[in-house]
Amino acid sequence: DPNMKAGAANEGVLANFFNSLLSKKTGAP
Amino acid sequence: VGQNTIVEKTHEFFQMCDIESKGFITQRDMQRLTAELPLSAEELENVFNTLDSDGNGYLTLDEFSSGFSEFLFGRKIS
Repeated sequence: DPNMKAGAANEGVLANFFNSLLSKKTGAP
Repeated sequence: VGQNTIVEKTHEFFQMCDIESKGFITQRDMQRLTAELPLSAEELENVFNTLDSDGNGYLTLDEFSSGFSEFLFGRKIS
């Protein structure tokens, strides 16, 4: 369907997203 | 990585996106992360669609933490 909005992320993108979130520093320096 | 990490990171993620403390985030809120994470706007949109399991356009804490734990452990937290 060409009218469909952006599809689901593939595993690599999802992994990149969650890994980036996990490695992000939290709180004060 | 344990469940505490998921809870902690989920809240951190929501604090970055849901600056109005709505309790959910939208596609537009998610786009704030292009400055924080090494993903393009389109990739973030796809991540949002993947995590928004009921497809209503709102990503809740519950949906996000479920997707997160599914990614980490291959199963959902009930």
